[in-house]
Amino acid sequence: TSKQQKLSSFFSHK
Amino acid sequence: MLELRLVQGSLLKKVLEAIRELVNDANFDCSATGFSLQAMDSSHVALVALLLRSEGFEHYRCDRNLSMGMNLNNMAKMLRCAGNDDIITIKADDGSDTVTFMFESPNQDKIADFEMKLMDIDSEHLGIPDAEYHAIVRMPSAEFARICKDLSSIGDTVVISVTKEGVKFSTAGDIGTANIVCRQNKTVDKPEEATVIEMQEPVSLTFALRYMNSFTKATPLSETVTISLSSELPVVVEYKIADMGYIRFYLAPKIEE
Repeated sequence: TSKQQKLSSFFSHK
Repeated sequence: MLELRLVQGSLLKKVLEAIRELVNDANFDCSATGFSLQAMDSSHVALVALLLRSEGFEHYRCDRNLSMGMNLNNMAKMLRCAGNDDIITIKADDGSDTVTFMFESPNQDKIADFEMKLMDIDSEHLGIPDAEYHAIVRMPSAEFARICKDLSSIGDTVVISVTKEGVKFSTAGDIGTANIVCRQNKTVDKPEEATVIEMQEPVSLTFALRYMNSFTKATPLSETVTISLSSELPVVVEYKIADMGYIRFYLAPKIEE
């Protein structure tokens, strides 16, 4: 199985 | 006071149709730069970033930065009432809890205004760093839409692999597998029909087709789409909007557990 990563792990919160 | 007059009103109609499936509620930000939006889907794996630059509007007045929370389905309902040739003006007063969309027919014989309630939206604003992409593919947007649609009848995910030979879209499902390879093709009559690959190094990433199909709702906005890929980074699927700006979709890759 594979899971989708969350974008917050790539992009910082402003 | 905010007043934005867009002669090519159909662009705004198309923008709404492109994003309303992915995002329910979003803040539209208005500043001297332009009319923009950044919003994530409810599962936080996809993000849409829209920019319509102020220079693209026939009249652009934005006295101070304003953020307007809108339900995109409701906004789309209102914009569907505008004719495709209509001029659309977006108006809002400072501190108002409504926004007005004014539709003018090209020969000015019909003028309509629709007032929509705004909403308070607590949105996360993500800082998107500039990234160096391993591979950038530019191809006809209709071709990309066709590939995503075709593959989603076979499987749930797409593996996008870029090599010197071309870009390969692959899927697998219960009934079998599918591979579609698009080779670089610069020798076409029209530049918008070309498939152009700029590759620093080969890259192969897996994405959910459901989201890719959702992004292709932006196809009417642009004849070409640009897909930027880097290992372990979200893919960027970009549709340019005439001379005005862009709509960019970011999607996090799938990882093996």
